[in-house]
Amino acid sequence: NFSVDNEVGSSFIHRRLRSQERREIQREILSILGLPHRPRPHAHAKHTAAPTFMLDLYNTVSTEAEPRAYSRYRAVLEGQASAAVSPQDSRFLDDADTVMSFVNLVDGDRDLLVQPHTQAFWFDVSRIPEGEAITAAEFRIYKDFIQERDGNETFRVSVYQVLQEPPDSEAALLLLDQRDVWASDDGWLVFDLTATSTLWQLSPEQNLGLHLVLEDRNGHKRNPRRAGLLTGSGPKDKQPFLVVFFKVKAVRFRGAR
Amino acid sequence: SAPAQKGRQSNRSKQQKAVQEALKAAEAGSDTLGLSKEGCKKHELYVSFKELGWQDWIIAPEGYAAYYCEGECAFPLNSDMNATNHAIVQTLVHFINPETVPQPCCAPTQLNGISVLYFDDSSNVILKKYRNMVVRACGCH
Repeated sequence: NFSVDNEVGSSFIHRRLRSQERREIQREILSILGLPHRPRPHAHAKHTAAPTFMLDLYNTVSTEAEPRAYSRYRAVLEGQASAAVSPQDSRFLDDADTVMSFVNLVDGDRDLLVQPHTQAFWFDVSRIPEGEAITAAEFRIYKDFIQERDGNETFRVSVYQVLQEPPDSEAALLLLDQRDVWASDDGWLVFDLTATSTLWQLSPEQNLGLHLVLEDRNGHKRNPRRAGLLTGSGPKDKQPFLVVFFKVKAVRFRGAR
Repeated sequence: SAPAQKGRQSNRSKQQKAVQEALKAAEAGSDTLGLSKEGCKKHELYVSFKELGWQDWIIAPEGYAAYYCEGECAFPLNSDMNATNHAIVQTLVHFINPETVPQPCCAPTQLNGISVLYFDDSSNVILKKYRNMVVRACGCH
């Protein structure tokens, strides 16, 4: 046993735990966090855009007593394009008990080879925490500045919910949100997916994903890459993701152990 | 229980006398036995996610000052023990009847929340607010 002085001048007893104690403490803390076991994420996950955005949310919510997180992830993420937290996100955050980002499970730009003017996205929202209601949901996609195009050129970006996907005909789609962008625009585009995410939470079988469609000023469908939209390939720190804000529906009672 | 009207005054003075004697005895006892046990206080307890080797899935924080409450809620309860009125009464009754009435407990009276940012098995990222995780103040209950 030995005493360690911390930054605020007080001291505490510091003792290395035996492996059995360590396992027991880990089990207790996981139980308090409501996790059945220790998560094992993919090693490459930490370099993507979602953790950067979520760390910005974390730093927004942290109080004086909770110093900003300059963890080793910050060093990894430093210099990457931050999916900046907007005042609207801060409002969602104030009201939320949990915020969760979801990775796109459609493999890269594979769909663009089959349908060159449509990019598909699918997010597994079945992993939504039990007893929590969705208060807001945003689909975020990065748009790069396109140097080789006329800066005054405009595009329309539309996000559709897939209602039906018959094997031999075109998918039935529901328009969710649209943005008009300039070729010179650079930054994150945010689309409201609150109603759709709530539907997917209540009826997971209706989650057939999203389609993103790009049109030029003449209404012709174009490859999303033409406007600089980073749909799948490209830098990991600019990958699209879904962020969902939750609020606890009722008081949860912890089970006796 | 409410005594009969007759003799109420004499009963009350007898009770007060008994309590005063018990208090004197308790004070004398704690002096002679050297019972200067530490009162109910907040103590440092740091939970380090880093030292648990959890940094592969917990993004932030690296750990947090959780604190815990420890100490004796014994007579006389000092004001810095942040005791409830009931705890003061219970301390007194414990002295009079230690076999049946326990001492009050030293426990958190105010708790703060923390937020934890972590990956799940699918590499989704979760930011969760845990409302009552950090002891802000301790007291006798």
